[in-house]
Amino acid sequence: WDHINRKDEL
Amino acid sequence: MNIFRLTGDLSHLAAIIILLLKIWKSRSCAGISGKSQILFAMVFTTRYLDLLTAYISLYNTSMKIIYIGCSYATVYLIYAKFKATYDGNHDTFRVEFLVVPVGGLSFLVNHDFSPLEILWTFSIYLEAVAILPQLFMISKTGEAETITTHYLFFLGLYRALYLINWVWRFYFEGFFDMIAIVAGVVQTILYCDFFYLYVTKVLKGKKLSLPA
Repeated sequence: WDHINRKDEL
Repeated sequence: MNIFRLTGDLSHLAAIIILLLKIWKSRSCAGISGKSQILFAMVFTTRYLDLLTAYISLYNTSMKIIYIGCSYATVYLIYAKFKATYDGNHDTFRVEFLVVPVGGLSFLVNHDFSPLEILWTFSIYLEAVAILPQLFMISKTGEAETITTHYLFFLGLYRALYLINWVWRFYFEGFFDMIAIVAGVVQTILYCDFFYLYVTKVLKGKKLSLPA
């Protein structure tokens, strides 16, 4: 599962 | 950014503004759980510490500042300015039963054992249950002002829209964050009972009253 932990959400 | 996340953010912003204006204009916080508002201020504080470390966009930064500002202003109005109208007798949910397990879980289940990441995880888990004192207070008083139900509706709608946003991002960007998704599902489920009452009563012009 392609998991990217990007914090671009509020 | 997609339409679901944008409308979700605007729904969240609407909820925060509705509550702040309701308290400010009516000069009363009757029926509002101060405990939930403190938990929301904690959610924003622990989640948006990256304001100091990362710049994503003007939208991202300005929304975070607005959320933090409004949530602290709301807590200030409840516990300082309009303290006399705060209904402490009905706002009795034991928040330590939320903060302690959420704090423990954020140490056990997270993406990375770093301070910022654990605080972000704590804020995600806490947000999922932060509305419980408010829902508990409504069940105790047996009713809610109509404006308060609109506040709760937009607040519940925002995370439901985020769920759709995560489906969209998984499908189009291969992006997903299991912690945010699971917590978001729990958070939205907690509103289902309220959503049912909102649609069947408030939208038909009736007052929201629970069988006491």
